[in-house]
Amino acid sequence: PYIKKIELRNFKSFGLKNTVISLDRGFTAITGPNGSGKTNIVDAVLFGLGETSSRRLRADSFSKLIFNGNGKSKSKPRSARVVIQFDNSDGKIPIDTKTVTISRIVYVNGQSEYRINGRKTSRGRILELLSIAGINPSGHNIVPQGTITKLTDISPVERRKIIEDLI
Amino acid sequence: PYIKKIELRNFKSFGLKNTVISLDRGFTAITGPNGSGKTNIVDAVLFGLGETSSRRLRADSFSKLIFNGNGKSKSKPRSARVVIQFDNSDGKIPIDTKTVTISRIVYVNGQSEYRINGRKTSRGRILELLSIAGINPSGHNIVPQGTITKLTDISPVERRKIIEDLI
Amino acid sequence: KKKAFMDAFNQINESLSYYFGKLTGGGKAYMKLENPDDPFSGGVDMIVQFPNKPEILVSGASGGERSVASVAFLFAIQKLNPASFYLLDEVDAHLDSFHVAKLSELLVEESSKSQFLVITLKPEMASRAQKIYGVYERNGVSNIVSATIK
Amino acid sequence: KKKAFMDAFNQINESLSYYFGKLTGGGKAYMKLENPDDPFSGGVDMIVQFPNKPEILVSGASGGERSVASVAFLFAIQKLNPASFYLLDEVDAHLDSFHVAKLSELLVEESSKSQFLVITLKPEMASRAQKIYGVYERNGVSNIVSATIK
Ligand SMILES: Nc1ncnc2c1ncn2[C@@H]1O[C@H](COP(=O)(O)OP(=O)(O)OP(=O)(O)O)[C@@H](O)[C@H]1O
Ligand SMILES: Nc1ncnc2c1ncn2[C@@H]1O[C@H](COP(=O)(O)OP(=O)(O)OP(=O)(O)O)[C@@H](O)[C@H]1O
Ligand SMILES: [Mg+2]
Ligand SMILES: [Mg+2]
Repeated sequence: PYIKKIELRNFKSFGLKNTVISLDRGFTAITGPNGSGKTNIVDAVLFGLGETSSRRLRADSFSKLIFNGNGKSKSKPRSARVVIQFDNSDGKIPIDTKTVTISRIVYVNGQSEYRINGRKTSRGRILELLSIAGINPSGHNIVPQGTITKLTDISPVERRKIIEDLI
Repeated sequence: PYIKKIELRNFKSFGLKNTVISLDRGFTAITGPNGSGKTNIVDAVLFGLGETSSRRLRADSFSKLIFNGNGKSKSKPRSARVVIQFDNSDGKIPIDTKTVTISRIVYVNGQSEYRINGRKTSRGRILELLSIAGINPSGHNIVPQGTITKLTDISPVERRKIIEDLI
Repeated sequence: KKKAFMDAFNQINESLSYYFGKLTGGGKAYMKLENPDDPFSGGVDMIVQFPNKPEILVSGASGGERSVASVAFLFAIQKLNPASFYLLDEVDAHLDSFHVAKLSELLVEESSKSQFLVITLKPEMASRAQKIYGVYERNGVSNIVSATIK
Repeated sequence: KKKAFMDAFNQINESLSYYFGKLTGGGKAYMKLENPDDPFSGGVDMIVQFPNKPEILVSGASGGERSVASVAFLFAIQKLNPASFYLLDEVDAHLDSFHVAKLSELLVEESSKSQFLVITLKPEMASRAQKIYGVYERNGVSNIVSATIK
């Protein structure tokens, strides 16, 4: 499955509106000035895939992921939402739809609400379905900023363990 | 004092000849492809200033700093030498010469030999004279590759300690 | 168990060689068991040989060289168990223009099989993509614009 | 002792503000004591405000923003006790072109007071130097060529 769309509403710096990033199945580049929000998009994907550690999303707690407000108009929003829409034509996610949409909302109290194709579900269910498709937020296919050389800075024993984990 | 000249002979990738880098007192850039030897020049300066940890020079032991040979002609050289020539017009290095030349040779047995203005001396003497001039291999004025964000990734207590160390 | 490991090891080694060769224009890389008779009693070393340079342990390579080797290793382990999408955040930060060009060519090639979302500050990388999203910030809020190249 | 610390703290704060403003084209940065009455019982926070953005703790800033803040802090602490030479290895790796330009301008300015040896992969940085050394490798051996700009 590949990602067709990522939607961010009040997630980190993507405040005040619903931002829609539609993607093709090939090679898409994301660029822009320092601090513009590029890595926040990566955080949004990890968040949507069920990431359990807020520190991996560079936040002290999950409620910190909600847009802080730009101090101007109203008060800070009460929730942040990320929607990830997968193309499931290969059927690898064990759900009967050609498109699988997962969404996650986090509230000011830190609690998250998950949905698959609009229907409420648990984080566990999402992690389970995605892992059957080989998708998980800690996979090697996601390389956070500044971590690329980790794969060669590891010890020989850690390198062996990476191979063992693959089988 | 500023660095007028750095000479490298059989130090890391600077093998087979004496490489001379002459410098002005302003802004000099060093550029080139990956793996060409740029960071090795930084290692050479640290080495010349008396660095005591070979790991900081990315070598398991000091003898590993000697040029490996390029497998073609003769066997590996038996020593590596770095010469650092300082302009001492401001007299901050407490030696009576307008130019202060320190050199360090490391042999295959890992032993180092130090000289100031051609005369043999100890590492301790070199560290002492340079520290009077405010020069030391662990100073904040030397920023190794990949470490620039350390100054902002530190904890508030570590930040306070940096300030305390300055007074 | 040893057989399963050795099969994976050999496959990854083959892929590593392929991808490293692509990223460096002819360099060689391979993994070596510290203890070939009993793989699980030792670790796995990685040896690289950049073009016209001697063989070295990857830990002895420069910053940019290790980035290149890491990307090759990443592609190699993924080949065993391909991911449907990749999210790469500034993996080209320490690469010189030669390696940036090589990496972008490899991404174009591999993008027919998998999806790649690549965050980069380098125009030479972004310009090789099929689609570019520009992210910018106005009054503390992030916005995006997109440009489709092909 | 507290007086000596507070003098240094205030001086560094002033320099930090100056250098951060220069590097960001108008941004603000300052340090704050966790415990103003007893500095030594707490740490020192660093707060940054990039142009047109809200104030944040530096730990909450992006990778490139933290590089910029680090360089400003480095210059600030050095001003208290200036070094005769600086050796900077790829400090611009995560900077966008705006900040690379700002940093190179600052280096040109400060180079009248101190010597700067700057390793960079970015032509926009190297081209602002008075002298450039190009390092290249032939048959496993490093060589250098130099070009003097001014
Ligand atoms: N909850 C939030 N509300 C508003 N802004 C936030 C929030 N969380 C983070 N930010 C802002 O997002 C910005 C960081 O964005 P991000 O890390 O995505 O930048 P980037 O584009 O990856 O930059 P770089 O090129 O430097 O890596 C920071 O300036 C931070 O203040
Ligand atoms: N003792 C030695 N003899 C010969 N070559 C060596 C020795 N020690 C290190 N090298 C070589 O020096 C090279 C690394 O050089 P260096 O780290 O200076 O590169 P660099 O120009 O800084 O590259 P990058 O831009 O990737 O950071 C490596 O390829 C390594 O094999
Ligand atoms: Mg980023
Ligand atoms: Mg380097």
